[in-house]
Amino acid sequence: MFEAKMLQSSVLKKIIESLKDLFADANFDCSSSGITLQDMDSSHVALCYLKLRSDEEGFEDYRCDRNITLGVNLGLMSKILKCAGNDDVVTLRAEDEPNILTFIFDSKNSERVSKYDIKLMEIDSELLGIPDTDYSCVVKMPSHEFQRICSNLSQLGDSVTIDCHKEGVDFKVAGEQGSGAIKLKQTTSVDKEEDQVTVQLNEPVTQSFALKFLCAFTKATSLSDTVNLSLTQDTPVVVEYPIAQHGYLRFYLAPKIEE
Amino acid sequence: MIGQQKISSFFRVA
Repeated sequence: MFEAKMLQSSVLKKIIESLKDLFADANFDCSSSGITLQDMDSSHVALCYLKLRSDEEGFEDYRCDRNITLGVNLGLMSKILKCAGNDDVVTLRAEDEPNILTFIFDSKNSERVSKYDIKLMEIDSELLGIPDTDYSCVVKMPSHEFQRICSNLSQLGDSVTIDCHKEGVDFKVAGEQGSGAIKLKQTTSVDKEEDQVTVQLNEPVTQSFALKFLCAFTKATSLSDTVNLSLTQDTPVVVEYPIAQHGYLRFYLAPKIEE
Repeated sequence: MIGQQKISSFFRVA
């Protein structure tokens, strides 16, 4: 038996909304330690990795008697989650050898309980091992700032060059009709931690990435006030949105490299 | 020539 009671259905809604356009079908891997999801986009350029820990406060109850994989169409899951109120408590439930995933939405005052079942899918996908590595540069910034940068620069070109150096981080685009550059300096004087830009730098990095994917990742902006960008030369960038009381959602994007 | 890399060329199958 698998049963996970999440206090805020809005968190699950936001996660699925941010994934469903790039990742059509995905396996939720459930174990006693929590729920993980790893998936590649159809072009195999981007990868997402979601971790929701069972021992965090976002789950009111969590039970997973044996490891199970729940293959779900994320578009369908998004439709089901639209049936939940933002303040509803959502319970996910499945048997040990499941064909069906059940969603139960309880309204805050318990006057309305709704239940939906969806059929599970067999999804043949290979899990990739993501090594724990030290990155040359980690930028922490407000998530809405990153969203704005990606959105602004995507009007002029297809790829952004991210340049991390000791003064801060530069985002540059050069297209056929024009070019643009946004410089972010490290901030030390800002009161609120979530408004700060910090750059942890071991080595400078200059790397180009497709804006189409970065813009898609920023659909996760509402999950977190801050976003962390981890970069090393000639390796995928990690765009991480921490999810309070649950874990995190990470996106990996392969770089564009001179051939 | 700038080429888009694949994510699978960086991470191995687990």
